[in-house]
Amino acid sequence: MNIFRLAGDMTHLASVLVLLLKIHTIKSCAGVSLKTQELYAIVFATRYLDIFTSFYSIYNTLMKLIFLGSSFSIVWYMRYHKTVRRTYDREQDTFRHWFLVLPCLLLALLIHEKFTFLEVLWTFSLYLEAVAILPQLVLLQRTRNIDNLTGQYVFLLGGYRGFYILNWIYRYLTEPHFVHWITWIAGLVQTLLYADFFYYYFQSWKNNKKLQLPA
Amino acid sequence: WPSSHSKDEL
Repeated sequence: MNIFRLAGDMTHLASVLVLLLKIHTIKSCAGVSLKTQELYAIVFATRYLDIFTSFYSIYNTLMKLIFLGSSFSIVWYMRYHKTVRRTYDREQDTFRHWFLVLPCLLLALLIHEKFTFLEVLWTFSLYLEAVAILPQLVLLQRTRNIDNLTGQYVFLLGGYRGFYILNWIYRYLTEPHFVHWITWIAGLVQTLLYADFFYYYFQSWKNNKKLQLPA
Repeated sequence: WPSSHSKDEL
């Protein structure tokens, strides 16, 4: 464990807590894309299949349970909670996210480190996570008023993978044979997708005005 | 944390 990875995990945890806080306290998921939440639930479900077979540390297992639990409960809230589900703007959140799942699955079947069931699904989860934010970014561009909590959620979610990139550089420099091109490229693509969001987020923060993405 | 492969990451 290094400080970059810890910072990344804590940022990721914070993004999930911000979203759960928003949904649980103000009982609203306005501006939040259910499609992105469903993709993330699939990402964690396929990434953490080894939760019962391999144990690294209490921290590792605990965080996996938190990410699994939070992502599925957010999907449950947005789909079935009587109050929250009414605040979900179904008409705007129309990104066909299944068009993201299939190509990622095909790519994982083509490009992976080992051709085993767990490894292919794990690789699939990496590719899917890289693009999972797209429905959310599209929704943000459609809904003009981005409330602070949603903006913070996306910002933290984008930041965590940036810390992971620093972690991979650190581990490459300090651990022999630590080379994982698939993870690195997927993580880089994921972070780059946030680039324009980050730009407008910082602009709104600097000029102290509401966050608005160009249509 | 042990193991050099990246499965020990979240």
